[in-house]
Amino acid sequence: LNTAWKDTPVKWYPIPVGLGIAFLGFKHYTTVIDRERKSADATDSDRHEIHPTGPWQVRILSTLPLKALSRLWGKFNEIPLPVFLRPAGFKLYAWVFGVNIPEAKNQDLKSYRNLAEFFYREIDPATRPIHSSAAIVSPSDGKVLMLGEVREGGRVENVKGMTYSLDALLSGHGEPSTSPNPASPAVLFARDGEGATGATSPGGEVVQSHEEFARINGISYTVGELFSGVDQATSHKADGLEDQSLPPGEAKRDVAAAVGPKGASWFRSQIDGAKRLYFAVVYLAPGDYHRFHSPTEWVVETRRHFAGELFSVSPYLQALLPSLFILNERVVLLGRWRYGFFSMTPVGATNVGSIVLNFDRELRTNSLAKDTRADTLEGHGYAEAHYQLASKLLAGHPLRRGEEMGGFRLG
Amino acid sequence: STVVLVFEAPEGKEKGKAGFRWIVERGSVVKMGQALGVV
Repeated sequence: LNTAWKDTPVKWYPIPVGLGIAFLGFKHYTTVIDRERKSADATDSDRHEIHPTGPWQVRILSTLPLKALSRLWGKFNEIPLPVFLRPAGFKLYAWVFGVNIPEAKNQDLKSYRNLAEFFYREIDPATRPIHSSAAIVSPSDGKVLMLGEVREGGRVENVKGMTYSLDALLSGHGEPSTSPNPASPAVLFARDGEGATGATSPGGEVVQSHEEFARINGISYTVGELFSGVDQATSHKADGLEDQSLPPGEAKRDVAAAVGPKGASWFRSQIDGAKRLYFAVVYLAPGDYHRFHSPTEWVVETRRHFAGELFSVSPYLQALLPSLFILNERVVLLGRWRYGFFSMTPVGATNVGSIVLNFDRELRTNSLAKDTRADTLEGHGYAEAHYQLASKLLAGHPLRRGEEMGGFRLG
Repeated sequence: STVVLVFEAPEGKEKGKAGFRWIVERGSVVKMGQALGVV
């Protein structure tokens, strides 16, 4: 053995990059599975979970360490470029991705130290007049992927092969036959199919909901999935819910998790009368101006940061992975405007995982560090912040239409 | 990246009352500040 140990020559061989990536992917995959298994053990076993389901492209993507890659991409783009290279480099980027450089506020390309700064460039306000009389203006440059009204039963019309319930995005409701106000998701906190005999809405009416909240690819979603995280719902006490005769187990927990600390009454108070829920999805392409602005005059009350995955949100992948918006890292801003409930949700993507809010310095997305602030509801999958202190009178942070709110940064 | 808006607004079909309606279509390219919907 001694001779073998001493005399055997050491030879180095290059391993193929693909092998390296496959190893990383496998490592990440096992880590995610372990983490999911641990959290499943921590709460009761019959909680449903969402896993990215879809064709082989989705499977491959879900094994990749997207967040790590996104952070790496961010770091790479923060490397300062040599000054003489900057104008040519940014013009090449602009040519490839269709950036309109003359619209930028700062025309001196040499002053952008790296691509991350150029990507997050400001725009000349004169090139973006804010429509003064429209109820809703576009929060950003981009393409309207979807828009419409939440239909009876919470269905979103079929777009590009995606038929899913917007409710799954926001509230996950179905239409009960006896609901006093079919359009009022605040009333429809119930789930069927698991022995639920019916649910009592926060307002006290007995709701006979015999439909799932929402079904995508055979998986049911509830309010909780969107607002309080997919599989991390906790048995959080909400005002008064404890002693209502809600069905035991999952529905109750979902409801509790969904309505959050203020109780179901907050939700109920948001939606009343002959009102409808409307929605719009604006997709920002890599070359677009990546800061988002307030689409109207509203007051942001609560922010929920879901540290999800970072799949690409390109229309191509959205068609392949319907549950994308529920999986991806996103920041749900909840509040109200003159007609009632208002929410805006920037959703991150692989190349732009960092969502920034100008009025919320604490928000850190796409970060390794776990968010351990005391007011985080442990185990529910999101970090929550309340903006009541921003303005006691308005009980939230007021925003004017067109006011810059924040943006998406590279990585 | 993507921005999702969901909000409550007066129903478009209310009698005698103006309701919300979209003034852009799906697939249209929009600029920040451009009108999307009116009441």
